[in-house]
Amino acid sequence: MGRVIAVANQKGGVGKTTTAVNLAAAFARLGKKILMIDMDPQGNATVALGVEKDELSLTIYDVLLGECKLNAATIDEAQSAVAVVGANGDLTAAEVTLTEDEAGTLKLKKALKKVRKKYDVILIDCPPTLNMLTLNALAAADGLLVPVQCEYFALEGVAALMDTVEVVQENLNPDLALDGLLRTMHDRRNNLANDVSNELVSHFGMKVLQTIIPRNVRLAEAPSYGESILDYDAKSNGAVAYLALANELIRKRKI
Amino acid sequence: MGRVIAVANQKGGVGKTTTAVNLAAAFARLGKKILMIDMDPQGNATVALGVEKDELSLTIYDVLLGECKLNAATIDEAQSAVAVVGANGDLTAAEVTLTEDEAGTLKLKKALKKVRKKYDVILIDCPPTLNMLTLNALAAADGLLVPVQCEYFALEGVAALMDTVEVVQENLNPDLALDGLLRTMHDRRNNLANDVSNELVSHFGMKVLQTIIPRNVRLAEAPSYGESILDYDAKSNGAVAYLALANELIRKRKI
Ligand SMILES: Nc1ncnc2c1ncn2[C@@H]1O[C@H](COP(=O)(O)OP(=O)(O)OP(=O)(O)O)[C@@H](O)[C@H]1O
Ligand SMILES: Nc1ncnc2c1ncn2[C@@H]1O[C@H](COP(=O)(O)OP(=O)(O)OP(=O)(O)O)[C@@H](O)[C@H]1O
Ligand SMILES: [Mg+2]
Ligand SMILES: [Mg+2]
Repeated sequence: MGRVIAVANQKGGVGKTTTAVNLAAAFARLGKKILMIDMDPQGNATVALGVEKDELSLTIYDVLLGECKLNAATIDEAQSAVAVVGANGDLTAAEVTLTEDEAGTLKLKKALKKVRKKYDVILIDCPPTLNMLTLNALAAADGLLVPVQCEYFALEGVAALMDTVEVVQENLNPDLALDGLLRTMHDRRNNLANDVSNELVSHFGMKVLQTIIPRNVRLAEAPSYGESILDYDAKSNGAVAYLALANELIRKRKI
Repeated sequence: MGRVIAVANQKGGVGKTTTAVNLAAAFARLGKKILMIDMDPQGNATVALGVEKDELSLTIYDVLLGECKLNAATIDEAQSAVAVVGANGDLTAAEVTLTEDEAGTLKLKKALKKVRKKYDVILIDCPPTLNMLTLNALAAADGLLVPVQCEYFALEGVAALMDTVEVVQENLNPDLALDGLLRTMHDRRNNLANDVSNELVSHFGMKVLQTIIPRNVRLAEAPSYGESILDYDAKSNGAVAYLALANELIRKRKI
């Protein structure tokens, strides 16, 4: 039974998409069968896996509104042996429709029911806001992975996010576990990054994953070629770090 | 009559808050009277200007819901001689209320009417999503300033944002002008940043501001002290760049 992992943080630009895409590719390299679901109208994860987001006839938007089954919108074997359900600007319109629907937060969970056993891991890339799209992901997920950029504003937002997670566990999804806080864009030479990293560990202890993703420009270059870091530059620090992350999660979450 | 400038981009982490806060402080250094409005539930701009966001009795949330006038929620002379209307997590609840209200996108514009003549510039920091909070800012604004991080995903999102701006100009605010696209976190040593910068200029020409904000760790350190870059390190590359930006906008927009 595949583990559903939501990659979320309402702080923008902390590495959610970069983590979702490259962790998916790393899991695939380690022999796992992976589905990536893009829940962000920006469609960054879709594009990063080499899919032309604006040419898709079916996206996660159609699935959430019940226009088609998840299988119909799934692009098998996109880049890096990862199956993808894409997103594009249409998804912005889902917010109002989902808000007005009483079961609006449970659409994704329902859509995933029949496909969970086809995959080892289902990763969900979330937009930078605690809206109906992110709530759908948190309601459907077994685990939550929170990328935290090693900078001040990102650190500031983690406590508020942990409060939201508690509300979700009480009202929407009691089975939601925190798979971990992931330090991203960490630059060892930079005092700020080291201070923030130390502060995270002292506040959140074991909830902070051991793997640290370093700042590595190859990670920022790869998406412009529609490739994961594993395909773009498998020897880079970024690729090594995401493989280490995949192994850490396989060990800890028995994937 | 003060110019209202919205700082917006649905891409997360591109430097919206850093730009709004430090441009406000730079304008104040140049003798302008400035009001900063934080429209992001994260409250990063509020905190960056030294205000304890969770101790505020009145915030922009109360103003938007008509509970008080803008003046009542204004903290005069916070850091750097900038007046602030703060935000905190309460603001998340405004989205549903504003969506259900027919005049939901015009609340901020209405609230600003009486105070515009008190200031030379009113800056609005927007959240990383095209929701009712951002639409309120775009409806109330005279000009839009779009920070664009010199990386691939940020470049990808600009065209979609320009489409949204056209829709806003046609339906909500015909007077909204584009004050410019601002290149942020630019690192001259990095090919990706130079490629993205060149691509922006070739696509958008004169819409791209001449001032480029360099990547400068002092900008990321300043908010943890609740200070703008002008107070934290006035000689840093970041401070110099934001002063240059203020001067460029004063010249071009006759502020
Ligand atoms: N470890 C890293 N080293 C260098 N650059 C990185 C790293 N991780 C991400 N980036 C770059 O930083 C920017 C922000 O990352 P990304 O878009 O993945 O964040 P996000 O949290 O998904 O953003 P949003 O909030 O808009 O969804 C991107 O340009 C990305 O390429
Ligand atoms: N020019 C710069 N040089 C170095 N760091 C920067 C620069 N501009 C912003 N930063 C840092 O990058 C991170 C993202 O910037 P910021 O929070 O201002 O972006 P934002 O667009 O407001 O994010 P959000 O989408 O969450 O509102 C912050 O940690 C900030 O301190
Ligand atoms: Mg993203
Ligand atoms: Mg911000």
